[in-house]
Amino acid sequence: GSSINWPPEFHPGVPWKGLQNI
Amino acid sequence: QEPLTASMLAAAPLHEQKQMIGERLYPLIHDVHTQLAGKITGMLLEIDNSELLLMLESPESLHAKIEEAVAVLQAH
Repeated sequence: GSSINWPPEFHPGVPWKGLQNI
Repeated sequence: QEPLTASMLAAAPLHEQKQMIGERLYPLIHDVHTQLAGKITGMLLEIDNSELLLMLESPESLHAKIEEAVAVLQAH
């Protein structure tokens, strides 16, 4: 897939998108 | 703010564990790399929780990982 959106960014108070890969 | 512990994490669902760690890591990373803090935190959250807890307690190892992450991001 595309690596343009890697890494999934973390921002306080916002659910982290990287969890979709766990 | 009390330190985050393995037992506190274990009491939370998996999807909340990374979020709890991220909320602790982000401000520390933001102090060092304001512009890249979101990306660096996201990268570091891919590390095992047990290692992340050690990094939260050890500024030296945290900063070493931050610099590794920055190097990877700049090469990417």
